[in-house]
Amino acid sequence: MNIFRLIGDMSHLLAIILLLLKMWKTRSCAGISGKSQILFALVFASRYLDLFTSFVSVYNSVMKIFFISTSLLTVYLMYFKFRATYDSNHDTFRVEFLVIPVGGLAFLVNHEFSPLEILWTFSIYLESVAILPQLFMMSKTGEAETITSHYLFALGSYRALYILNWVYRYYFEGFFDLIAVVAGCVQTILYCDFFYLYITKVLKGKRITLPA
Amino acid sequence: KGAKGAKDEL
Repeated sequence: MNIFRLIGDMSHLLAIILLLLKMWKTRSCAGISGKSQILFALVFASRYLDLFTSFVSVYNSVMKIFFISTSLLTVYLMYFKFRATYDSNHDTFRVEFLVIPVGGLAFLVNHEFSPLEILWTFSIYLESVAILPQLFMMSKTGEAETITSHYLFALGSYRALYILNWVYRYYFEGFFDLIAVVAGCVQTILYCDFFYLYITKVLKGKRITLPA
Repeated sequence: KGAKGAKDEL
């Protein structure tokens, strides 16, 4: 564990809590892509199956259980409890165009051709693009609430901090995982346009609005 | 850990 990974994990945790708080306080999931949230639940469910096969640390296990359970809770809130507020008309990204190619790639490019390893690889690839339905939704509506922007900033920062963690681990531990690094870079690049808007608008007290 | 993925990470 190094400082970059710890702050990254805390940023990820903060993002999830922010999203849940936003939904709970406003009794609404307006502006949130249910498709992205389903993909995140799928990411955690397929990656953390190793909870049953290998123990790393209490921290590791607690975080995994937290991520799986909160992602399922988020999906439940969006599709059941607050369904009436879900903006499905704008959440029209075709997720099969992500899941199918990513599944194929996980079969072809992985560290080891075994079920758990392929599922882990699938989750890494899927996570890198899982935010696309959310970004697509924002480009369709042309706006994002400030709290949604904070959520996205925390969520995007997490993987950017992991890149610093991988640089650190490469130099100080000789650790290098090509699959995680490439996917993590792709993931972070997808957020760059949003990061720019966040820094130039939200941090100056304005909402994010996009030209039509 | 060898060539297998970054399993100690989240």
